[in-house]
Amino acid sequence: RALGPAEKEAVVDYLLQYGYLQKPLEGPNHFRLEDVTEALRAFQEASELPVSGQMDDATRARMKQPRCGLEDPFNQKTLK
Amino acid sequence: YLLLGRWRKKHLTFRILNLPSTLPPSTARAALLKAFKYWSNVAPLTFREVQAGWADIRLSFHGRQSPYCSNTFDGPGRVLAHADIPELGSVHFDEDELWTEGTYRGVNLRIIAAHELGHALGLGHSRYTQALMAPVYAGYRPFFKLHPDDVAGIQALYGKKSPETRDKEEEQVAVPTVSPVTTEPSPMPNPCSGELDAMMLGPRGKTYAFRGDYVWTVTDSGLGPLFRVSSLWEGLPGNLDAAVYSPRTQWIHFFKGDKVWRYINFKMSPGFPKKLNRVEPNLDAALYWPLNQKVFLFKASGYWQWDELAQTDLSRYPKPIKELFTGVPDHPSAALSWRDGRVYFFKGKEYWRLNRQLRVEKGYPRKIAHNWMHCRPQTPGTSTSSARDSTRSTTDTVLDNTPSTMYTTAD
Repeated sequence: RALGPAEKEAVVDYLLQYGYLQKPLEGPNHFRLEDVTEALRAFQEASELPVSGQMDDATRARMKQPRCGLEDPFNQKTLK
Repeated sequence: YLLLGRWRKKHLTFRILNLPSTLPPSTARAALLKAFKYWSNVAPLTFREVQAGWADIRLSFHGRQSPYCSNTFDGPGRVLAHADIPELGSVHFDEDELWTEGTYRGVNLRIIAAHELGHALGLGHSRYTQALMAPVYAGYRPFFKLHPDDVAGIQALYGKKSPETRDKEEEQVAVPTVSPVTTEPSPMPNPCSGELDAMMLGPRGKTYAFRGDYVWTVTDSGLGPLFRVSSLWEGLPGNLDAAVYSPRTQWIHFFKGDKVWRYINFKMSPGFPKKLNRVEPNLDAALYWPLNQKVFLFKASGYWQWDELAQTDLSRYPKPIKELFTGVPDHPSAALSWRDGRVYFFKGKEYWRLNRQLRVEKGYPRKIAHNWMHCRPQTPGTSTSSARDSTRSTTDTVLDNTPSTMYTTAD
């Protein structure tokens, strides 16, 4: 189902905070849909979840799990 | 594994700056010491604890606010801890988590500490979800041990633990890789008991409460984490008699027995501690009164008025407290002039507020735990009125002062 604006923002914040999305150097955080989809795929793969690039319940649950505050180096593009 | 950095040396010092309030201190310390052991067992690393001064790796607990970390935490759940990579050495834990040991409940301190030490030693997150260095906490495991990926990562940084290193380590049996604590701290106090040794309005308007070996800050929104006194003021003992900060001189004076210590911020002034010789030892309380810029010292039913910068003739002291501070009890446990311009006296579990004429105001004494330490009263339904009236915000964080929430018993 389509993400509401609040959930979309929460997902983007999570992907940003943990290094799956690269904060654009110039201007505000406007991300292209393909960037978010690619970042979500990287997160799902690293979490050993079905890789769809879409938000699903398993991905949502995983993002709620307690974790370390440091970034993850699992999106090759942002890692570079 | 991912390598983020490395220490140029293999023999590191560490210091535990404070502990969580949800575990007995000895249990929390044992968990942290074991976390170091996981790494020193598989790599030629040694970790030596220091009780004061600088250390390579510094472990501490903080919450949503922290005077020394811009990366604040988010309350129970979600982010549990964070650490800097080499050679920075800071390792921070979220004090709002339910830190536990030996149980599936809460968050296991030993495992999280081992993970964060992995970062502090140079490891990034692992893609193996069962590895210690995986980003997400996989829960308590009774027979926890490092994953092969963790071992491979740390050995890529510091090499394998060769037999001779092991022998050398055996040789150092006198100084084990993690030296045990030399002084067992007194039990961590419960701020909700309301008992105090001293109170101080310190530099930058921070209110400090002292009890036993510990000190914590009191803010309008809640209490800071408990630190050992010696962690903040190196060389200062616990169980203090009195503490007072003078904005006039920037001096902080601590009193205990027949001695006085002087600090500027957290640095002891040269030549201190000194012996008390012109006032009686074993003081009860001290405060700075901004109206005449003098320091007042209290003991039993008497007080001394001391001008820090002038040769004060103290031979006419002590004078009766009641002569100047009308309505306050003898033998106070603490006293301070607070940000609201009023003077407060503390004794046992109660406190008195004085107006600018140094006369106790109507409706006092009141309960320290309830109005200063943000503790919920036993009887449900009573509101947390502010002791200092309008000066405190209404969104108080209350500590539940039923003892069970103060400690999680390990199975």
